[in-house]
Amino acid sequence: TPIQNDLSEFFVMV
Amino acid sequence: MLEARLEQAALLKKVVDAIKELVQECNFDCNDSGIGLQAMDNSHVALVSMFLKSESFSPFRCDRNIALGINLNALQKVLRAAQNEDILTLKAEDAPDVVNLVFENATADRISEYDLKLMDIDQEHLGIPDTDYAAQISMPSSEFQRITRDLSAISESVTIECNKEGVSFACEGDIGKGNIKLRQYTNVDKPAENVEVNMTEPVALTFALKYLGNFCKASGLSEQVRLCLSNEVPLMVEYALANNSYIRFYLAPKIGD
Repeated sequence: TPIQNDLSEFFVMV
Repeated sequence: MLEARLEQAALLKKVVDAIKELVQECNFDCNDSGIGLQAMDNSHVALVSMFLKSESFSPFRCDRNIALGINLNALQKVLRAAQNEDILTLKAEDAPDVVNLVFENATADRISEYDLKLMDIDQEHLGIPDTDYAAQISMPSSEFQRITRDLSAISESVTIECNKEGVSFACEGDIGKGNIKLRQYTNVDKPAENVEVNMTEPVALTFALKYLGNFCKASGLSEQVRLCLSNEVPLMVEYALANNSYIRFYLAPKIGD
C-alpha cells in the first residue's frame, strides 16, 4: 500500500 | 472596518459547503485586496487556499487587516437562512467579537440580520512555492467529480498519469481495477466541456481518492477545474471564480508500492 505523504514535507511554515 | 457586499449569497454558501469537510475552524483574513483563507485538514495531507478578490464584492471596504476566526459549522447554520439569490453583506469592526451578516432578498422587502460569534484561531500558515507544473489539465468539473466518484467505489487511491497520449486516472482494488483516459477535446460552442492537456514532461502520481472527493464539493462553483501536477510535489486542484477569485486545494501524493 502506498504511504501518504504529509504536506509539511513540501510547504514551509511561514 | 470591513464591509463586503456579495450580489449572490450562493457564492459564500458554496464556498463553505466546499471546504467544511476538510476544515472545521479557520481564519478569514480580510484586507484591502479581498478575503482570503488558508487551512490544512487535521491530518496535514490536504490544504485549501481560497481568495475572494475585492472585485468580487460591490462595494468592498476593509481599512485594515482583520482576521475573522470562524467555526464553519456555525457559519453554515447562519448561511442556511440566506436564499441563494439574496444579496449578502458581511460587516465587522476592526477588532471584532462578531461578524455581522445581512441577507436582503431581490425585491428588498425582507432583510435578515445575524451576528456570528468569532473565535481566536492560532493558525499555521504555509508558504506555497510558485511551481512550474509539468502537466496542467483543464476539464469539466462535473467530469472530474464523476471520475473521482466512480473510482472511489473500486479503490482508496488513484494514479493520475499524464503523457503525450493524454491523461489517465487508474486505480486498483479488491474487486478489480479501473482506468479512465481523457484526450484533448475542444467544443467551440460549449467551452465548459473542453478538455485541455498541457504537458512539458510526463507525470505519474498517486493520490487518496477520499480527499479528491472532498475537493469535488467545489464543483458547483466553477464549470471547469484545473489539475496541476509535477512529479513528487503536491497536486493543485483549482476552481477559478469570477474576478480572478479562486478556490485551490493541494494534496500531498502517496509514495511507494
